[in-house]
Amino acid sequence: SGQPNVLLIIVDDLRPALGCYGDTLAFTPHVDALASHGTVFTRAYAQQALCGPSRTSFLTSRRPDTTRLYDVHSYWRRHAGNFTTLPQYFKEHGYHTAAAGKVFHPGIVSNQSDDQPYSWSETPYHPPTQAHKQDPVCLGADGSLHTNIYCPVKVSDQPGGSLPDIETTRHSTAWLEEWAERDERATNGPSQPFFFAVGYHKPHIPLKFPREFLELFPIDTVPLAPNRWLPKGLPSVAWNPWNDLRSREDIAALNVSFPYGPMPDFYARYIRQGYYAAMSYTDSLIGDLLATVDRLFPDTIVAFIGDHGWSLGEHQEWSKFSNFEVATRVPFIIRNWRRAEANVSLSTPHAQTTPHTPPRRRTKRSSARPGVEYSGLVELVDLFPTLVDLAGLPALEQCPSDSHKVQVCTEGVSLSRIVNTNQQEIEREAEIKKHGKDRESFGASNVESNAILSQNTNFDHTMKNRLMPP
Amino acid sequence: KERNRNIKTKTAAFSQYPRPGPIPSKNPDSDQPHTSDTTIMGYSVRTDRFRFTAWLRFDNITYRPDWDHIVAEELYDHKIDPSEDRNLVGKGSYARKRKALF
Repeated sequence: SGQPNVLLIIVDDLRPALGCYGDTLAFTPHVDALASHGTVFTRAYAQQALCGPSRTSFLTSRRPDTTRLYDVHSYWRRHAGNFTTLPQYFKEHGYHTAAAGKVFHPGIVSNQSDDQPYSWSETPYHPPTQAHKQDPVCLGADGSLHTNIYCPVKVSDQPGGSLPDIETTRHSTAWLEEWAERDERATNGPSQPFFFAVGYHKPHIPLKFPREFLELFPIDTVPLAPNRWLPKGLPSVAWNPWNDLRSREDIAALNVSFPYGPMPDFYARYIRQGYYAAMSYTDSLIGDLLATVDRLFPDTIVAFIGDHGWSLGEHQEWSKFSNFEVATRVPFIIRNWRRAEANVSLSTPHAQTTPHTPPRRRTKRSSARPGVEYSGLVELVDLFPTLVDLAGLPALEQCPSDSHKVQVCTEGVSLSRIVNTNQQEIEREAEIKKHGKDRESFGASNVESNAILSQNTNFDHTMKNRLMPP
Repeated sequence: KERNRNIKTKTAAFSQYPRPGPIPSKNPDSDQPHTSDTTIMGYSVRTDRFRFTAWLRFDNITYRPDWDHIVAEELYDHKIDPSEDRNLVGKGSYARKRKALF
């Protein structure tokens, strides 16, 4: 079709606990590999640290005061305005749009229908085992099963014999295979481009994951939050009492006082271990998804985001529900599709035979390096206009101050120029490596690029230095 | 449209969070209040160096804050306190910065 496909990966409650963001405890080789070929936005923020409002916000590119959604009890089209969504915009411009897992927040927020029929060309997929989300399946110290926060499991013993994100990944890779076969069968060239959104449920609580992933994080190596005390001068209104944790059986048994706690150190360590293990499990599934996309559809824009952050004991807090940096800052990575045109090999060693087997940890913990970091401020409302521009669709207009009657507009800005500039550098460097050219000729060809980079002090200096002529 | 395309970076990023009241022990649903129970909204602005949050009285019928009624404020200087452990809003040396961010 001449237009790129788009893969949007959304991870629930993911703070930037990733190797490519410099987290030395995290083990996320597959997301790190994605980052090494893309732009990593190191200061990206959600508009509200709660799933429903945040997702509605970035999927419409409007802030909560415009969507009028601050909780999970209303549907924006009825409550605020008939705003066009990101997938809807692609659908209306010739794309086939599909979703798997948690993309829109479920329930009333998306009209009990994932915003059908507006947003999707086919019925979104939801993993059947998500129905067992609240089941008591977590092995407690007493040998019986509970509804705990900390919940490493044996997958084959789970209701349905699987876990939601494993099912979502299997569905997604099968969907991609089927789409590729359809392309092959088509006599008039490739069929429509696709916009495929895949939403992972973990590391949202309960921290339920294949128990093998605990091996990556021996409990005595998991540190406590360095600032695990209530900050001096914090106004009480800013405090989040993390009720979502308190209602679980393991936390309730600790008799943590309301509303400030604190969580006992020994259990804080387990929660942190569970969060990192759950993220490594999710990362392994993302590896399968990306390997399939790269094999079948290299002309795909890949965007990776978390819907908001999560406190891991910092300030004596847990969960989201606040304006703290740890609750609002998110991972935000975009890999553009031009690399396919440049015939750059992606070297994705991430296809896994069994999606719930942890990879072997590196002997030395060191953070992976991203392709190019951009440390300027960006927001999740920027995602929609950025993907639209990168795909070459008609650019979005800025919203007026009152946009309730404007169906299509953005309260963000397009980051496409940043992504495109970075992508050129990534491709050029990959080409140099591929063809074994010396750094001198590489440097000479980058004088112009260096001029662009030096104008923008937000670019990572390491990358900038690497691009300087010798 | 042209302006949107030409913006290279932002000078600020914004987020917000609702509360049913000022004291969590008196408002057990402080973490996830229903909009109809929301009486306060915390508006945050982040710049390269600071995070300032104004907790304002909020009208849950008109969905508008009352900028004349400040419930509480927070100011963190990420240059000296990246993990946001010291609320500096009462410090005289930051008064001008607080005013600018407000």
